Amino acid sequence: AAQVHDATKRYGKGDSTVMALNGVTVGFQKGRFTAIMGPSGSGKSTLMQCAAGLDQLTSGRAFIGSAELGRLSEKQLTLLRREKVGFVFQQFNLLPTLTAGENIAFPLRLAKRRPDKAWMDQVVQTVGLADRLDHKPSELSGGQQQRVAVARALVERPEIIFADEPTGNLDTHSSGEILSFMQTAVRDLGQTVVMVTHDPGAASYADRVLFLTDGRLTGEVMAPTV
Amino acid sequence: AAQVHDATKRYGKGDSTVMALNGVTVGFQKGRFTAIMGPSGSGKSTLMQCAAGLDQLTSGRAFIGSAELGRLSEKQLTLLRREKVGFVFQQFNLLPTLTAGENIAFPLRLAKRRPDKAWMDQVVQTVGLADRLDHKPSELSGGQQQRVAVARALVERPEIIFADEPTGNLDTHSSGEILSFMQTAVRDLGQTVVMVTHDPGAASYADRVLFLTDGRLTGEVMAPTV
Ligand SMILES: Nc1ncnc2c1ncn2[C@@H]1O[C@H](COP(=O)(O)OP(=O)(O)OP(=O)(O)O)[C@@H](O)[C@H]1O
Ligand SMILES: Nc1ncnc2c1ncn2[C@@H]1O[C@H](COP(=O)(O)OP(=O)(O)OP(=O)(O)O)[C@@H](O)[C@H]1O
Ligand SMILES: [Mg+2]
Ligand SMILES: [Mg+2]
Repeated sequence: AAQVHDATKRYGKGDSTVMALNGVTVGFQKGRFTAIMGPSGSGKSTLMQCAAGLDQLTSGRAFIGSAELGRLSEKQLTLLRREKVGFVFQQFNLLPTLTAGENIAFPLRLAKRRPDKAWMDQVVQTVGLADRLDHKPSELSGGQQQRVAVARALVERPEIIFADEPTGNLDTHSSGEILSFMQTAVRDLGQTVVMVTHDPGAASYADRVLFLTDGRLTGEVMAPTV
Repeated sequence: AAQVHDATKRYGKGDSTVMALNGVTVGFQKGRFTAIMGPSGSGKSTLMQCAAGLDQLTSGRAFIGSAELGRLSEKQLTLLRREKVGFVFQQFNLLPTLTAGENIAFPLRLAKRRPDKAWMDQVVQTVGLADRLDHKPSELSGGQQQRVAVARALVERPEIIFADEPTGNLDTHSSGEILSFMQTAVRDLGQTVVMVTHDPGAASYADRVLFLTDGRLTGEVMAPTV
């Protein structure tokens, strides 16, 4: 569903250059749940953003389906993302003037698709926010805001969901609900999930775990158990 | 070092009232490391902010040392916090136009205290940010921003540190460094630490773990082991 070849990403210039990605080649197969772990600053968010078309590689190639991201215009890239990609940001990126409910439905509005009401309800139930939909982000706890960000990515039922530490602010019960739901979306609906996490418990829901260190892949575990 | 008595906190009015705190009485003894756990939305951040004087209770009383927070003027409260309290926010609250180094030194500037250079270096080493001090928050990874927020609270060597999920975005190695450091600050320097966490591994560094559910204390464990 998505892949990168020989991907590099450089930030800064001269002495203060940081090679956030330093030669990464990886494929995310359709209908699979991949977890990515690694030290803080190892390049996980950078890899996710480049694979999802939210940022550009310095060198190397990135694909979603058969479309090469580096060859698309800004407009084509935006349309591709809107149609195929859901993204849960490490820092949520919610719209502060919209309520939780409006934030969740927002990508569907943008894509001019009508929310499937039954699906919307199921997603809202899963993230446990049914009684908080009328509140704005500033009136929600940290974990509730994170759950709004997760619901927003799930409700579009995109082909591929990139989730950057989606359970970092959640207790075991709330994370379990979300992780099982993503697992079900992969096994029953054929969606593809790529999830960054620091929690081995969360990684154990995935089919495969990749390890990133200093911008390079340094390991892989299939069908992990905690 | 700090305590709350019969604390309640209500948000909203009428039908959409939320009792974020619903009768909490707890003391945080000087020189102790307390962890607070509980479901997302149970009132942990609210309890921390009211105990630290960043927000006002609806009813009940909060004290830092012998000073009753509800009886202080805004100015007295600000001075008390600046002198005695360090706070690590769940969403960091870094100043976007300052570098990591400037963010870390900021509270000392405000309090017109000179940073003790050796201590500053030790804190920066502990959080592993020595090579990122000249970068602004937007040029840092999620976990690096979290570590700036932690360093900023530690560098003032306040009597009491309130840390709201300080390791949520960190890998095991980085969290371990920070948690051991806080434990040392408590055992060797007599500081007081109150830490919200969803991670039982992090809670195991504390002397005592409190459990909060729906705005009430529902349990306590002394000297936890994982
Ligand atoms: N400004 C506000 N207006 C209305 N409700 C609020 C406001 N701020 C917080 N709340 C509600 O108060 C309750 C407690 O919030 P709090 O942030 O203390 O939870 P928490 O335990 O820190 O959760 P998390 O683990 O998700 O960070 C939540 O249900 C939240 O939605
Ligand atoms: N705009 C930028 N300018 C300079 N350096 C940057 C910029 N954005 C990120 N970096 C650096 O690139 C490296 C990788 O960052 P990235 O956000 O991908 O890490 P991460 O693995 O997601 O970390 P975390 O687990 O802390 O979220 C980090 O060292 C970071 O400081
Ligand atoms: Mg990251
Ligand atoms: Mg909170």
